[in-house]
Amino acid sequence: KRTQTTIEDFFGKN
Amino acid sequence: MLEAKFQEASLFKRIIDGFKDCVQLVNFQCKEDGIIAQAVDDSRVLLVSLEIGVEAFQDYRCDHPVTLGMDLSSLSKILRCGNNTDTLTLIADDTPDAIILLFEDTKKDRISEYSLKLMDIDADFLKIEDLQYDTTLMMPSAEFSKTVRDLSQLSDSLNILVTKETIKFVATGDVGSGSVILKPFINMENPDESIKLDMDQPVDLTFGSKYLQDIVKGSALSNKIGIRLSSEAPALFQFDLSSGFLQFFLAPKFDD
Repeated sequence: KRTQTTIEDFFGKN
Repeated sequence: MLEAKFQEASLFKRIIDGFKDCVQLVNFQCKEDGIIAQAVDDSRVLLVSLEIGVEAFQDYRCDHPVTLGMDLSSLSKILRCGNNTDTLTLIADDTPDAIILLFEDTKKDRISEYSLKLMDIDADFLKIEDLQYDTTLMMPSAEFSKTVRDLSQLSDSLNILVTKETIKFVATGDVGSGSVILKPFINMENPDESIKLDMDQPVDLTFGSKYLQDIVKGSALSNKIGIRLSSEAPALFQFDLSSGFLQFFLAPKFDD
């Protein structure tokens, strides 16, 4: 089973 | 006052067509040195980052920074009203309610003018650090596009594996599986056809097919696509403009 990560898992809010 | 004139409307059309299907509401930030935009799709998996440098315009003037919030489906309707070879000027005042799009056919003295209401879009601007990538790949965008479209028919996930001399795309689905293997090579006569691979670390990554299918819509912007892969960060897919770029950052799928 694969889990989709999101952009916010890697990039912080400015 | 913003006055940004494209020599050909087709350039702005291709830019917008390159990402209008994955994001809808976008803030375009216009400054002295050009126009930038950033947006994340509704599922928060794909981030689009656009930069149009001053050199990409025939004329460019922006006295005062201004943010133009636009609905891309509405913008796209207006862009279809102009001919590809018309010049296109985007005009906005310093505190605009609307943007003017002016198409001019210089041969026929035909001028058409449209106005698009702007929107107040509440969107975070994410900070993208300069990332370290394990592998950098440059290949013809048409070839990448075909590979993604072909393999996406078989599975909702696409696996990209890069080793020292091989780039392998794999899809494994219920009805069957498929793989495409490419090797780096240099085409002296037609450099855009070359495949260049610069690998520090091998990668084995999985991405959602539907997002890759969105990304390849940017192929009309450039004959080449730059792909940067890392096992610890979203992949970067980049189409270069004469000045600027359209980038897609795609978050990977991980095994549980």
